[in-house]
Formats: sequence, structure tokens, C-alpha cells
Amino acid sequence: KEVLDQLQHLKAQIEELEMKEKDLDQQKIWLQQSIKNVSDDPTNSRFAYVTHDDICNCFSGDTLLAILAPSGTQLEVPVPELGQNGQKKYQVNLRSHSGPIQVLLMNRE
Amino acid sequence: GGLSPRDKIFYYFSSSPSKRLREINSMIKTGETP
Amino acid sequence: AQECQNLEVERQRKLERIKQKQSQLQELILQQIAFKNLVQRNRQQEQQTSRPPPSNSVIHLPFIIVNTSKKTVIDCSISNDKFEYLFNFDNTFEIHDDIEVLKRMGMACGLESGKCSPEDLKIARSLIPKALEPYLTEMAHGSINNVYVP
Repeated sequence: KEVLDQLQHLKAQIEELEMKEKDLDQQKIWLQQSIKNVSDDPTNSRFAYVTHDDICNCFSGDTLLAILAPSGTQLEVPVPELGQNGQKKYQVNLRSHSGPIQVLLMNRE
Repeated sequence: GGLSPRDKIFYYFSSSPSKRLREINSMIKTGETP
Repeated sequence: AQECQNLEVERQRKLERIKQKQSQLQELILQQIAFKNLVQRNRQQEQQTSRPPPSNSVIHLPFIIVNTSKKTVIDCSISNDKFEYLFNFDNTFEIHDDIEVLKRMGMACGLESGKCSPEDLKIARSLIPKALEPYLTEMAHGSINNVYVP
């Protein structure tokens, strides 16, 4: 009888979880659409920018590269490898198929 | 996107999740692929 | 008893999936709040100054940021049409997207770290659909790690 009760209990829990998952899926779709609508709205996109100071204040002292690229641009980062001089090499490769990529070099100076 | 046989991580603008960038940062820091 | 075991495994799988989806939903909530907050801030600033900032002093979303030590030597090759770039660094770097930058700017009202003041929570509430407010209240006290049923 205990096992049967546990079985019933588990089935009920699973049903609840399935409903919860459906709710979450719906909320995600809804929110993704909302974000798209908000960011595509021309009156909002006009104000969708940050200043150089905003960015520099988030990464104090570092050298920064701001990259603006068309949707779908591929950024490729290989595992760092040891170079011939014994130093590790770090690489970033950018490839666009639909438009030029803009890169800005920024630092506090 | 994902890992290729040559151990790279790909990120696609306006498409890949932020999590992918965190994986890249971890790989750069540790030298190990996720 | 076997069926019980199978159902328990299924229950655990569903729980994990739900936690993952909840985490994704939280991230989307942060995105919406951060973006709307940014737009509001810039709109107010332009109203105060009565003009937009110089175009060469701002960066429009979306973008990503590569940051590295100022001692790092960066070698850059660019194709003629600017469709391809290759960067070589002699030191480590990090890459962050624009939403991460907005969070660091405080545009997500501290919700990303669970440190949200009552005033900020009020602002955040006004920026998301009412149906998601229960999540917001939980996030204000820390990320939702377990399955949360509003």
C-alpha cells in the first residue's frame, strides 16, 4: 500500500511539474517577444546606447575592444596554444557574411 | 556552433546565449575546453 | 516498486529541466529591465541637455566587449572589406556582451546579485509584465535556485 501511495504521489508531482514547465515555456516565449518588440521599437532603439565612459567604468584600467557586428557574425576562439617562444597565444577570429564589422579600441587614456 | 575537433568555441552575434561567452572566458583562463 | 523508481528518475529530470528554464527566464527578465532602464536614462539625459551626445562618444547596442590588461600586446589583421578580423593577444582576455555591461552599470537594479533596494524593486516592477512580478520579488532576495511556483 505504501508503494502504491508513493506511486500516486509521484504521478501527481510529475503532472504538476509538467504544467509548471508548460507555464515557463509560455512565459519565456512571451518575454522573448516582448524584448524583441521593445528593442525593435524605433523610439527605443534611438536611446539604446552606452557612452565610452559607461564602458570604461565597468572595466577599470583595462584595454577594451568594442565590437559591433551584423547578426550572425561568427566569433571563434581556439584553445590557447603554446607559441614557438614558449608563450601562450590567445586568438579571436571574427567572420561576417552580411556586412562590415566595426571595432573600437578604448581605454581610459 | 560548439566545439570542433580542433577545440574552438564559436559564438554568433545576436544568436548565441551569454553562457557561451562565459565558456570562452573559462577556457581562456584555464586552458581547458568545457 | 520499479515503476516508482522510474517515476522518481523522471521527476528529477523534470526538476532539472525546470530549474534550467527558470534560470533562463530570470536572465530574460534581467535583460528586459536593463534595456528599458538604459533607454529611460538616456532619454532623461537628452531631455536635460536638450541634445543627444556626440555620435563618436557612444556605442549602440548590440555590441560585445573584449577586455584585456593594458599591458597586453594586441596584433590585429583586418580584411579589406572588414568582413574578417583576426586578433592575436599575448595575454589572457575576457569577452562580455552588452547585457553584462548593462548589469555592471547597475541597469538591472541589483537583481543579478540579489541586492535590490526597495526603491530599485519598485522601478524594476514597472519595467516588466505584471505576471512576472512574483519572480522579481524572489530575485530581489537572491537568485531563484530551487523550483519556484508563484
